[in-house]
Amino acid sequence: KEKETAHDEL
Amino acid sequence: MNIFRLAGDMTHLMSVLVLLLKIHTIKSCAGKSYPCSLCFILLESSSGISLKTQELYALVFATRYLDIFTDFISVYNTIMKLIFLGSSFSIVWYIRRHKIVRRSYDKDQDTFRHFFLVLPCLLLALIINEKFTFKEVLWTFSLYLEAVAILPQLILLQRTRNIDNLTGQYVFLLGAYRALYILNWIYRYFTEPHYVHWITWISGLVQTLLYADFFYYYFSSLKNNVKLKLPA
Repeated sequence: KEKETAHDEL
Repeated sequence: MNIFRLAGDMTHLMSVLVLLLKIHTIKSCAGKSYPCSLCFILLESSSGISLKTQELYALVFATRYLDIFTDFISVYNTIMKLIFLGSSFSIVWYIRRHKIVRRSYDKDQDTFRHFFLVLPCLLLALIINEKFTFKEVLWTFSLYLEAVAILPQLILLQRTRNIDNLTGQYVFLLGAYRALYILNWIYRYFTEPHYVHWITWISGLVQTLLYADFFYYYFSSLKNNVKLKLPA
């Protein structure tokens, strides 16, 4: 399962 | 984290602080007697702040930071999210509910039907997104909405005769933060492999372009040392 695109920007 | 993004976040934080300072100034006027000229000006003229834009921003943060408790990025990230969520909702509360601050809000001028911005952004987010999941669609929605959230505020400024300094600075900082983010995206594109987020980049570019004319009038008012005025 591709890593959830964790959004690291505000 | 890079210097552009940190500068962008700090500029964004500054814009929120300027707005909170403005609200505090209006509030503190109430206690004083009337002769204080600043109070008279603040309470008599409209604050020039668009409640519609503040509400849109509260919605932007609410839909963008859904992962605040599920995806821990860093302490900095979590703290900034809490600050932006807390400040945007409290600003909406102040303008709507606070007995003094709401008097300085001119609802007859702030007539932009922001619902017409929310729906198209939601539809667009349902069609164009990186992944069709609940969080991702709402995150994309928040990007589209933030790009246009400043419109009610810019239109209100065109209608406001004398834009006071704090309001002008607030809008300037809000526009500048996203411009700095564009530099951050360019930097990350060249330094991080596979860092490509077209949706974020295009929304951010559109958002910054919407400030173009404001920036022009803002800088020319600074250069000529005259009051900031937007043509109607």
